[in-house]
This record gives sequence, C-alpha cells and structure tokens, in this order.
Amino acid sequence: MRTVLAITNQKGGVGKTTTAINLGAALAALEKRVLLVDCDPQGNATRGLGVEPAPPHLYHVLSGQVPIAEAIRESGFPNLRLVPAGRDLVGVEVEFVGLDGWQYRLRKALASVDAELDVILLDCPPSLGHLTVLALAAAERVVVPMQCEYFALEGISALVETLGRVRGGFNPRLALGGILLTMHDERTNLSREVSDEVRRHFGSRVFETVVPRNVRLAEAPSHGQPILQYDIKSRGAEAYLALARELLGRAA
Amino acid sequence: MRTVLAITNQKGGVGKTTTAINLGAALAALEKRVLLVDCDPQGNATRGLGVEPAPPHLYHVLSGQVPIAEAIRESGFPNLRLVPAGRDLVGVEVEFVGLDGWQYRLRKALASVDAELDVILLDCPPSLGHLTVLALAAAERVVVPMQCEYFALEGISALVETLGRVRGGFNPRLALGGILLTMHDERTNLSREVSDEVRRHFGSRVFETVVPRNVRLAEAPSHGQPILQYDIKSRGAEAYLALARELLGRAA
Ligand SMILES: Nc1ncnc2c1ncn2[C@@H]1O[C@H](COP(=O)(O)OP(=O)(O)OP(=O)(O)O)[C@@H](O)[C@H]1O
Ligand SMILES: Nc1ncnc2c1ncn2[C@@H]1O[C@H](COP(=O)(O)OP(=O)(O)OP(=O)(O)O)[C@@H](O)[C@H]1O
Ligand SMILES: [Mg+2]
Ligand SMILES: [Mg+2]
Repeated sequence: MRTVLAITNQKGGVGKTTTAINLGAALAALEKRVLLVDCDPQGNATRGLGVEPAPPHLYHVLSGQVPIAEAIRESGFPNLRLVPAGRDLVGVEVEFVGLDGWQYRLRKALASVDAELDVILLDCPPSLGHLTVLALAAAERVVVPMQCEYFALEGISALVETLGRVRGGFNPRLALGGILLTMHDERTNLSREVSDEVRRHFGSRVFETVVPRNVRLAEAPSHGQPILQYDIKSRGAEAYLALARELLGRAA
Repeated sequence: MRTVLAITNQKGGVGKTTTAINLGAALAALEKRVLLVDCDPQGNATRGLGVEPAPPHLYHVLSGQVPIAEAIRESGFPNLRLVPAGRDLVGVEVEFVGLDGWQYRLRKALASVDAELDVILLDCPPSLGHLTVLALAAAERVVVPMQCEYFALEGISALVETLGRVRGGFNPRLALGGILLTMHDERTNLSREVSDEVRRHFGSRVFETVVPRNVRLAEAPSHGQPILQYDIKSRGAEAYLALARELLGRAA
C-alpha cells in the first residue's frame, strides 16, 4: 500500500491537521509504518504531537541543508514518525520563486526514505501557495477534509480545478483519494444538508466514514497526543480507526 | 470614527469572514457607513452576502484596471457595501513580486473613497502572504478573531510578531484593535481554559464581548444574509451588536 497522501483544502479550519495526526496514528495502530510531514509553517501537526519545532525541520530539508532522514523524529506513538515544521518554513514561499524544479524538492527528499515506510501523510497549510504545491507534486492521492458547513461547499470547485491543473502539469499520477466529511453535528440541519449536497456532487468519492464533532479531538493536541492515545473510547477515535480501515480497503 | 480595520489571523477557520460580515452589518445598523473589502480569493465574504464575484472586483482595482468606486457593490443591507473578491485575486500573490510599492496599492485605492465612509473592514485569507500584507498596510487597527481551541493559542505569537514587523516596516500607525474570542462553547472546559489563558496573556486587549458557538451564524451565509437579517433574535446577532458597540466605545 506504499502511498503518499496529501491532506489538503485551502479553506481554513476544516480539520486537515486533526485528520493528518489521527489518520496517521490509526494507520500506525494497524501496523503500517507511517511518516507524517508537517508542511504548514504554523506547525500545528508538530505541536499537536508534542514535538518541539527545533531545527533541523522541513525547511532545512527543502533548502538542501540536511537529508530528510536527519529531520525525522519519533512522535511517541508506535509506528508513527514526524518531520516537523518550524516558522522559517514560511521562507519557502519567497526563496523558491524562479528556482528551476523547486516543485519536486519534497518528492525527491521522500524518495530517499520511502523503502522503510508504508504511508506518508503531508499536512498542508490553508492556501494554494508553494508549500501546498510541493505537497501536491509529491503526493499520489489527495484526501480533502470538508466541514459540514456552507463555506466548505464553496471552496471545493477551486480545489478540484487546482488538482486538475497539477495533474495536467507536473504530477500526472495525482488522484483524488477521497473527500472526508468532518465536524459533523447530527443535531443540526446544516450538517445534514451540506453532507447530502456533497454526496450528491461527489458520490463514491466521499468516504463512508464521517468524523463527528467531538470535543475530545480538540482537546487531544493540548496533551501532545493523537486521539487513540488521549481517549481511545471517544467517537473521534472510532471514526479515525474506521477511516484508516476504509482507506486500506480502497487501496487494496 | 473613520477607521480601517483588518480582520486577520493566519490560523484557518477561526471566524474572520463571519466577523467581517456580521461586525460590518452591526456597525451599519448603528448608522455607520461601512465598506467591507473581501481580500480572500475564496470570496467567502462576497458569497456570504449573496453577491456574485463577477468583474470588476478587488483584483481589477489592485491591478489598476478600474478605480475602487467602480468595484463597490450594494450588499442588500442598509449602510453596508462590499468590494467583492474573485478567484483571479490569487494572481496578486505572483504578479506583485518585485513591483515597487505594491504594498500600498490597497491603501491608496481606499484613500480615494474614504470621505463617504465611516468604517472600512478588510477580510483577510488564512495566510501571511501578499493579500494580508496589502490589508495590514492599509489598516489602522487589527481585529484578531481567535477560536477558543488549542491550536488558536499557538498561532498568536506568530501573528503578534508579524504585526510588529509591519509596524516597524511600512505601517507605523498599525495598532492591535483587539482579540475577539469566537465559537465559545460554554459546555466545554476547553473553551473556558483557552479563553482564561488568552485573557491572562493579553488582558484588556481582549474584547469583553465573546461570540458563542451558534449554528445560526453558520446558516446565515447560505442565505446570503448577515445574522442581523437572517435571525436578529439569535445569540450570534446579540454578540456582534455588542461587539460593534464595544468597538465604537473603545474608539471614542
Ligand atoms: N471532528 C472534530 N470535532 C471537534 N473539533 C475538531 C474536529 N476536527 C478538528 N477540530 C478542531 O477544530 C479546529 C480546526 O481543526 P484543524 O486545526 O485540524 O483544521 P485545519 O484545517 O488543519 O486548520 P488550518 O486551515 O489552520 O490548517 C482545531 O481546534 C481542532 O482541534
Ligand atoms: N460563532 C460561530 N458559531 C458557529 N459557527 C461559526 C461561528 N463563527 C464561524 N462559524 C462557522 O465556522 C466556519 C469557519 O468560519 P469562517 O469561515 O468565518 O472562518 P475564517 O477564519 O474566515 O476561515 P478562513 O481561514 O478559511 O478564511 C464557517 O463555516 C462559519 O460559518
Ligand atoms: Mg492545519
Ligand atoms: Mg474567511
């Protein structure tokens, strides 16, 4: 199943980082060797796993200062390792302008370690800038978390258009791995209406698994732990385990 | 009270657009002549007010194709007008690189219409790229919506650092107007803990008004209306009216 998944959506706050951390941990719990790469200068995936963003981190890998193997850290969760992000990762947005072949730097770095890995997850920032392009060039599939809210619907067509451009440009193998409905609150009509609309539009490209709104998912990062460690009995943990199984089933 | 407020936070999904639309409408209801400028290529503020993103929009103003007066639209809510955003606004992130004085383009455009206005609100995208820099160069004060969640705390120091750089660089008048706690859910400890922590850090720079999590706020944009029009009796409408009054009181 060796695969590289970009977790992306330029709409902010839709659960990209929460999905990257917890899908990563769920796949690790199912005996996959997982590497999570934090491609967001905010470093939420790094902090959410309780890892310090001290150098070397992704910036030092992309700028060619260290091989990626030197930036890989243990996450504290078995089978799950991390390449952290620090604030200077922002530099990529200006330093790479005009540099030939910059889009492939992450893909090339990952190729040097992929023999020891089953799954690589790339957590993207909420924009379609250089860092997201680097991730889309390195990925084989894209997982798109989508809140069950109105603005989330708006952003999808821009995203699908970007995926088409990337596929037509520098990464012909890129496929949509699936749309993941997140923060679903079964008490509100809004959640139901939006999820029905998304399934009408995208059909089987929407994961069966829906992640409910669950405060335990929002609490876990303040303890530096994935949900499977923080509260295995929670609905959030159940959902991400189900998602991991569904993903492995689709890839088979 | 003529003032230009940037609504910004590079953390995604914290309520920037919801605050821009509803604070704008609340100030308009209090007889202020308000212009909302959508600086996000996603165009959520534009769509949330039911306005089509057809040209001319902000991109055509910033690239010098039309004066800003030609891009201003009615919002359907008295005293509230809008400069829409379209997807080609993304072009600013690449086309302006290296262009002398590009940071001041929005500020200059707004100076030509400010005689007829009391308040200008700038809704920013979830990043610290060119569009946010344009807004920070044009603004006198910054309002920072912050979710009552863990990752929100993480992002604040990066933001405060950026504000310092902007103040030291090209906009010495830029001040922090206030931090606004949003999506506060009094049923969870997490909301209480985060808001206590924010008040400990920032004291009186945090607005007294706290916006509760209120599904009516998330429903309103799908009807193209601010909350004051969609459901004036809701807790969301109350909060944004209180915020508008608090802001006017602080500015006096
Ligand atoms: N299913 C859920 N239930 C409850 N809270 C959630 C859920 N998923 C995410 N959250 C919380 O919602 C907020 C936004 O989630 P997250 O930071 O993962 O989104 P993101 O898309 O990575 O944001 P950004 O666009 O800034 O990168 C966080 O505070 C997170 O803890
Ligand atoms: N107080 C609230 N109660 C409930 N839902 C809210 C509240 N404020 C915002 N929302 C909803 O949460 C989502 C995120 O809010 P919004 O889009 O305003 O954030 P943003 O910071 O502008 O996001 P982005 O970073 O993508 O620009 C939206 O679906 C919005 O309707
Ligand atoms: Mg994130
Ligand atoms: Mg927004």
